[in-house]
Amino acid sequence: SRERFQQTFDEVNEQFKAVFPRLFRGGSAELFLTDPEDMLETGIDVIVHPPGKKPQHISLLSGGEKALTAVAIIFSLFLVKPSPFCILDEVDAPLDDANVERFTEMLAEMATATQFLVITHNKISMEVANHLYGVTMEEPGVTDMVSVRLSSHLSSVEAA
Amino acid sequence: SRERFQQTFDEVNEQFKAVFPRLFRGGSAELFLTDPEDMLETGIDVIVHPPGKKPQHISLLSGGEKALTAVAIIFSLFLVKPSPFCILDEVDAPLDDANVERFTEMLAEMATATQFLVITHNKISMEVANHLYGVTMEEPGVTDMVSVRLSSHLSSVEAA
Amino acid sequence: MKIKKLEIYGFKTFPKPTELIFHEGITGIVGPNGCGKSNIIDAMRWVMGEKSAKGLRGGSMGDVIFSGCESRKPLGFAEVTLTLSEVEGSLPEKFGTYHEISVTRRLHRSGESEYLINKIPCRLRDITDLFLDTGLGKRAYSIVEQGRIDAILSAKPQERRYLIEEAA
Amino acid sequence: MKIKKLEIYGFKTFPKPTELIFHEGITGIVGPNGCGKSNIIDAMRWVMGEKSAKGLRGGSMGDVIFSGCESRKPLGFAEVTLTLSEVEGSLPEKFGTYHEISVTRRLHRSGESEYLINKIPCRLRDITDLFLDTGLGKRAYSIVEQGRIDAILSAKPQERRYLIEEAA
Ligand SMILES: Nc1ncnc2c1ncn2[C@@H]1O[C@H](COP(=O)(O)OP(=O)(O)OP(=O)(O)O)[C@@H](O)[C@H]1O
Ligand SMILES: Nc1ncnc2c1ncn2[C@@H]1O[C@H](COP(=O)(O)OP(=O)(O)OP(=O)(O)O)[C@@H](O)[C@H]1O
Ligand SMILES: [Mg+2]
Ligand SMILES: [Mg+2]
Repeated sequence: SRERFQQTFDEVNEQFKAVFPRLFRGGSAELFLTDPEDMLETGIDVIVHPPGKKPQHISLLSGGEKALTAVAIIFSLFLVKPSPFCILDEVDAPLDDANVERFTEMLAEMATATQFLVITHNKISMEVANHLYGVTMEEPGVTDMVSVRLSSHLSSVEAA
Repeated sequence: SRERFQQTFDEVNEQFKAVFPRLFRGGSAELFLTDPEDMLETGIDVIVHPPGKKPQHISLLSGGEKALTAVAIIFSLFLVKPSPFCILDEVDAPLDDANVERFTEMLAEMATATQFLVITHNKISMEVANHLYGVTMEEPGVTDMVSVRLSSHLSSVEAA
Repeated sequence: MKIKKLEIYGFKTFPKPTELIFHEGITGIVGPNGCGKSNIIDAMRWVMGEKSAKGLRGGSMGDVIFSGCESRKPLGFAEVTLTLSEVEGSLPEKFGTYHEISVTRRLHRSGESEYLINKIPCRLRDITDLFLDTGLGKRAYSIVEQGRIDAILSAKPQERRYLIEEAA
Repeated sequence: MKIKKLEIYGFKTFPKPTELIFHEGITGIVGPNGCGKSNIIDAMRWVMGEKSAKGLRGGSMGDVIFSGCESRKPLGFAEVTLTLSEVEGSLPEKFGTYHEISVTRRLHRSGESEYLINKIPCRLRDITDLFLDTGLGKRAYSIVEQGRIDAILSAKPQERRYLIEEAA
């Protein structure tokens, strides 16, 4: 219905305006309706303003900035309407260490209300996991999965 | 011309068959002409056989396997017809440490005949660079570039 | 409603029956390239009713059945079971008063498919309906596949509205 | 033929004139997200004659001019110069017997463009021709942009033939 779409949009936008500066350590961002008169057909635009920079076309953003902005949108959707689980496959690949830190901090918070399954090659992301599975192929072509105790095992599983 | 296309294809294929097992530490791969009768219109298919696995549709390959296969094709083209330079922007992002090692070993060899410009967040890739530029934004929105001495500077530039 | 576990057998690189227990908070999956991490995600999507083979990186749905390797012959079928717990109140009436519910999808090389809810045969449609009712089926922002994180941003404004629609 | 240096001024995040010296072997570029690393690649492609604004992540070509930030006003033009060395024998006759050659591209906010080879005004066409003749313009496998590494594999077989054509 029109009202429900409008209301949900506003709630997600509220969250997005708060989540973005948290992940980017500043700056601002907002969602916009391309056609506010028509709730049933309108599209949704995104204006992003990284800290200290001027708002630009999101296409001009860097690889890492785009990934982090997308994460901010996803987290905002979850904060408005939690889903029991969330699966993230290597979303941290384009992020530098400082951004992975902020991403994992917020991820840990979100994880109190949602079960997260996170595939990663990044040591910082591994450290925030409550449980870790190591996936290897002792026998080529055949997946082996083991529960991994954190700390010393990390480097050995990755290097296999 | 027909002969030139055929000859170039064969040469690139020869290289590809040698480069692939080097980067994958085994296995095999080959390029195929979709229409060997028609050199002017034929397409080019790729069959990939990672070590110990069965050859599959390349679409089924993992993110890292796809990136490494693409690198093998690019290196093969360079070995047949060197270009004075090659620019790689974060091609190592999906690779695990062991694959980055093999990638950088071969990159260092290729670099004797070609100038490489490599953008990376990966410490292993940084170590194989002959020269390193650190790109930062002291002033938000304004790029600063400095020559970086290897070793201790790496972590400080990345963490900025 | 929680995910309790995922059991994979014969699906892609899982000729060895494998059980993945979902815990509270963050479950991390790590390992070298090509070892099967993303295949676990494919198994999840498949058991939840994924209809597109391309969506699972295959050419046809049969591509999800273990096709063999140097040391093993191909298998005859793929089977994935997802078990949800604490489902009271989240399910439609016809499911009665379960505490747990398990969903199984099986595909044979012959092309024959089987679908089961709590071991009782059903249709694929029942599985997709179940996930829609529980809100788990709203996968649009629940699953971010490898390399797809910036899809939200490169999408057209018209395409992005489904995110709000699903959260509404 | 070698690349000697790239000079960037007013292009994207380079309001400060910047010089990137190309060395033998591998030149690495590192730094945090959003600081301008990929913008360097865009500058390279632009000075070599890139015609598509979308190919440089922009909406229109004017998007490559520094548009200002909190601490600075927008600039009135963008300029990139690429200098090649050891070019003897690689250039067409009309360029005589140079050891080095520099190519400059400038774009003003007014929309006016300027192109120069060794400081002598020319047309964009002359620049793209120059790079084609030297073999540098065959960028199809010389430049792999961020996130585009698996484009070769996801391309249709028909699309891949240009790789062989360019190497031929
Ligand atoms: N039906 C099948 N039978 C056997 N092997 C298969 C089948 N389908 C896919 N594979 C194999 O699974 C592998 C890909 O696994 P997956 O995508 O899970 O890797 P990954 O652990 O996510 O790696 P990365 O870190 O590179 O993303 C490929 O080598 C592919 O050939
Ligand atoms: N004309 C312009 N004026 C000012 N800033 C611009 C302009 N064009 C692009 N930018 C900014 O450049 C930044 C992107 O830079 P770039 O893509 O080079 O980052 P990067 O160092 O490659 O980062 P990553 O590691 O995330 O890939 C964006 O923040 C964008 O807003
Ligand atoms: Mg993967
Ligand atoms: Mg970049």
